[in-house]
Amino acid sequence: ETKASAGGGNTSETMLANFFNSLLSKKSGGV
Amino acid sequence: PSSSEMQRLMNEKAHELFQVCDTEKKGFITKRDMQRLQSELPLSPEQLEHVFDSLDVDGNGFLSLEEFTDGFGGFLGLRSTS
Repeated sequence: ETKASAGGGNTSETMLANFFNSLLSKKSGGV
Repeated sequence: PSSSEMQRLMNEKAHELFQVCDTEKKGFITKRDMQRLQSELPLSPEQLEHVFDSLDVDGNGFLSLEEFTDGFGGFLGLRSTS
């Protein structure tokens, strides 16, 4: 079974980008 | 700016963001810390878990500042010199 072959690495990069972007906006929004 | 300057700025920013996650100032981030962020970030618990696993390259269940900074650098398109 090749679970990892489907989807590729882009999904996790998108998630990471989402995560860091959210942290950055949280950081700049609040004190 | 020079690449070492970029590196320094990135490390500073990564440290700030690390502290947002490490609310108890333990010096590392656990999955529990990530789950706590769920209410504040637009990511599902599964996504946060996935993010954690991606960043936790040694898979020990603790995210060190170094691992976090490395992941942040990857996000910015920079690579920390190892």
